[in-house]
Amino acid sequence: RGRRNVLFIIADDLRTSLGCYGDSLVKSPNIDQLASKSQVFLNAYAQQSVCAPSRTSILTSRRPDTTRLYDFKSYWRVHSGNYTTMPQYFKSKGYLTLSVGKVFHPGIASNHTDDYPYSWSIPAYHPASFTYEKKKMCKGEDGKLHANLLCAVNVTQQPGGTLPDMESTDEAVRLLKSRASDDNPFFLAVGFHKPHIPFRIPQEYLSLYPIEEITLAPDPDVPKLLPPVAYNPWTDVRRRDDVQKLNISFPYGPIPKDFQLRIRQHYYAAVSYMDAQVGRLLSALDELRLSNSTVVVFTSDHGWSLGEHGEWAKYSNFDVATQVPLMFYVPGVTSHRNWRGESTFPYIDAFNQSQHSFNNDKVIKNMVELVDVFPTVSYLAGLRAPKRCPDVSFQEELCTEGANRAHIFRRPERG
Amino acid sequence: ENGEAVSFSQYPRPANTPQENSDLPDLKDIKIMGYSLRTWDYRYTLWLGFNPNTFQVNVSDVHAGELYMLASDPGQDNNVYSDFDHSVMMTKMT
Repeated sequence: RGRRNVLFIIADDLRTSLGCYGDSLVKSPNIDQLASKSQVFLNAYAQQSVCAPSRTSILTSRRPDTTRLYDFKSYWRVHSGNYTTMPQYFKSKGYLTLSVGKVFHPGIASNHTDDYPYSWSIPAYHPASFTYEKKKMCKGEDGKLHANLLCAVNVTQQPGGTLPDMESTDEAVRLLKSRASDDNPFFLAVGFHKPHIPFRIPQEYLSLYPIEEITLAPDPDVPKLLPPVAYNPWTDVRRRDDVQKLNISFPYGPIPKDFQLRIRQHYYAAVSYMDAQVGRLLSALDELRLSNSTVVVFTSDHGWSLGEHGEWAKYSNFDVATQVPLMFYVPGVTSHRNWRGESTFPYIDAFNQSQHSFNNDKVIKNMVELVDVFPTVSYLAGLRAPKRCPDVSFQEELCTEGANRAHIFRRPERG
Repeated sequence: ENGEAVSFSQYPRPANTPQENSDLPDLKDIKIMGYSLRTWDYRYTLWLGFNPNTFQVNVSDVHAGELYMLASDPGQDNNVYSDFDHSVMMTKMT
């Protein structure tokens, strides 16, 4: 079998609040459509529920105890070992490797270069509009601009008339077009910034979620028997201007119920906005006739607590913070090849979609981990999966602490 | 292949009680590491002493534990750690 291209899509702080994971409220038609043609892992978990350690773990296929990265402040190649990354492996096999948006965690954690040139054929692309992401961009009730948590905006009034994930999608589509007539395989990684806070999103997405239809988390209180060490006080949320005004007590809160509802509304809206960008990207893949030759992987770095256990963040070992969506589209394996020119991934407009559309019996319920992604994608693309790491692997440049899950795609689950 | 499917995660903490840097402690401030083992049936977490200079975890220094039985408690709200004998779980985890 020949080599396949890879489109690796990673969202930021996306829990399994998707139609294809059984969430009846969220509108995620494009990801659901991808899931309908993919192998979906219903119980996939991150190794640490915060961005830099999780992304470094996914991309090196090593656990945090091997990357020794538990915060944002070191680069694994000098801190623990010169581990080969997933894109680096593809690059070494002749792939053109490209990074758009947030794939590696930026800054020290990726040597201020997104691990270029080790991992990427050209420098990573970052959307210019991300410069404004944490600034005062949200119009408050007083008519002034604030650095709010809840930040639904009129995109035309934003600098450049755009938002980071829109820009990233534009760039990714541009790169796909440049590859469409090239025989050399590519590995394109696209990292979306949403639904990470702040919820700086196009305001129209809020209309998908009328506030009267939003409910509180089923378990909004801190559990009585939860050890204090297990609780996280969600300090990043507290720092936003609109949350500071609520004068919430530290560390346990709680957030007023009406504001809890609005956070949940904005999170869901951010998911739908990100889903639309995924839809744009996949429809471009389709239109360029690349969907018959490209493996698509969709996942997230970790989840996010939407008020469960009185928490509003990642930073914990709870399932809502560690469970992630994970799906693999493999043309000819998870879906029939489409030789008739029919659309595999037509863009679905959430504003015009009346019902959920997920339909798939290709689901895996057993536990898998994000360290499994590297060996699985390698194998699915037509490369050899890296060998298993020994118990101590600091000196091993290329190995995996995960498992190649491709062999279970066509076999019923046991256990 | 015939073994029980499990997943592992971990999270660091600077102290036993929540403080300003509990969410994201710098490496030098990490004193405790919470290791979680998940199966279909349960999540078991041990919060163990951790040395950020040597990266060593002290399995005899247990700061706290969590055990959630997912069939009856899918939201992980009822910690039954203190109701169980931990010798088997401890062996499995370590």
